[in-house]
Amino acid sequence: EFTQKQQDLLRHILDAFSKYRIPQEVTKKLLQQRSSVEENFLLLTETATSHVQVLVEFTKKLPGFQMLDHEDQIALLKGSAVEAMFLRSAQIFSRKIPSQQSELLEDRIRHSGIAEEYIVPMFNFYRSIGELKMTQEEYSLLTAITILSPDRSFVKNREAIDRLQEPLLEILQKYCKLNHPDDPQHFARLLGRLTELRTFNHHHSNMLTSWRIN
Amino acid sequence: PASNLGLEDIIRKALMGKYDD
Repeated sequence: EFTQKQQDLLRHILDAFSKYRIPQEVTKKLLQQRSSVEENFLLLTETATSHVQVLVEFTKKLPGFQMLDHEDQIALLKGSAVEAMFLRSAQIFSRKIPSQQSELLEDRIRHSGIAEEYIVPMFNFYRSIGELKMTQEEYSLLTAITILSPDRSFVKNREAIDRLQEPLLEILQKYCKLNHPDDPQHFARLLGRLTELRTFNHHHSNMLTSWRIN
Repeated sequence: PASNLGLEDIIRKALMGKYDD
């Protein structure tokens, strides 16, 4: 069972995660009718920028984060922003949003100047996340765990970050045992998605380069 | 607007709670 401390921490992170949303005026534009490659590109840029802002708000609420060295806070956010963005997109694409909305979003992504070689791994990842049928608890914990990764570049005090990440991994592991007794590999599968998520840092920087060239 | 800023600038501003788009 969860200790009281673990229950409180999970509830706190779930609450912060429920506010981790892009403002409606940005999402509304995303769901408007088809637009040109340039408009799609600008919409995705605006969405990515807005995502970073809401990601910072979520991260500030992670217990202990604001006590970290200020430059380490920036290193963690810089190091995880892209991964958190793709994890969040995967959640949205695997959620039960009306199919014509997800088709519109998918169409917008496919027609925004992103090279096909980056579209394929992106939608493969969304599908592999979708297959896990993750709950809100799993998404919120996995997002927090991704942000609080001690091995990000430019981080000075790795132990302080590890002390914040460790309890979250324990809660997630216990949560998986409690909620997936029939699937002892579920926790390992979730961590496996984090590894897949890391590949998007590389994809994303190449995507930006190809965008600039186009 | 924020979208012209680099990632680090957006993060620094957001950490300080400033969102002057």
